[in-house]
Amino acid sequence: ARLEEAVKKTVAENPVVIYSKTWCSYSMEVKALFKRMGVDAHVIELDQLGSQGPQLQKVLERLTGQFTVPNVFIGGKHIGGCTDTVKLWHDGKLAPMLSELNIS
Amino acid sequence: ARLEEAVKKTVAENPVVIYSKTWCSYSMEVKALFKRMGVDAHVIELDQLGSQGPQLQKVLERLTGQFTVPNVFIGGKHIGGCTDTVKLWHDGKLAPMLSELNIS
Ligand SMILES: N[C@@H](CCC(=O)N[C@@H](CS)C(=O)NCC(=O)O)C(=O)O
Ligand SMILES: N[C@@H](CCC(=O)N[C@@H](CS)C(=O)NCC(=O)O)C(=O)O
Ligand code: FES
Repeated sequence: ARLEEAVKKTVAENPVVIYSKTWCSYSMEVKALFKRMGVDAHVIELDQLGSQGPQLQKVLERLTGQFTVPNVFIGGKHIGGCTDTVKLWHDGKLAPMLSELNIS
Repeated sequence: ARLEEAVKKTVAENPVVIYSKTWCSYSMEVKALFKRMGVDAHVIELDQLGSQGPQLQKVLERLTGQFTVPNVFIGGKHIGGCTDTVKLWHDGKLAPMLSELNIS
């Protein structure tokens, strides 16, 4: 419950949150997309947290149904992975979503 | 030297070789590309080999300058990673390369 509370707090307090792994190219792609859009995402590198990393992945799976990285939240809402985020951008929906939330 | 010989033998004996990691989406993309082209690539999953996995990655780095996965060879020649292979396909160069070697 402690880790679950931590995730809920993190996604509530930061407009854009990415749970990532440093050496994963899909995670790099999502981080680069937000950077290009001028958004300063809050990034948590799961492979830099020792045993807490896999534990956080399990908590994310319980909360969102998604175990994989990258795991993206915008305005507290679960978006999904890299393909989901890139599709939102490709469909012209990402920029409006961010500006509605005064994120970029 | 033993592992180096093993890599050299593997890439010499198999028309298309992919050093991969099972949970890596870039590796999945390259495997799927060859499958769509009807090519039966020889796939080595580095995360299924215990301590030999990281050792093989270091050998690949020594032989090719590339530590990352996927690491792709065609006709014994080092091609590169996912972006390199997809670019060859995109530029219309992958199919001719394979048919020249009677691979597909
Ligand atoms: N379609 C998903 C794929 C996500 C995916 O499979 N991620 C891989 C890494 S690229 C993963 O998390 N594998 C399990 C793990 O690393 O623990 C996305 O676009 O994010
Ligand atoms: N541009 C390269 C990127 C390769 C890359 O960075 N691969 C990552 C996994 S997606 C990697 O091997 N990271 C280090 C490791 O996993 O040991 C490609 O297209 O293959
Ligand atoms: S680990 Fe390769 S794309 Fe994520």
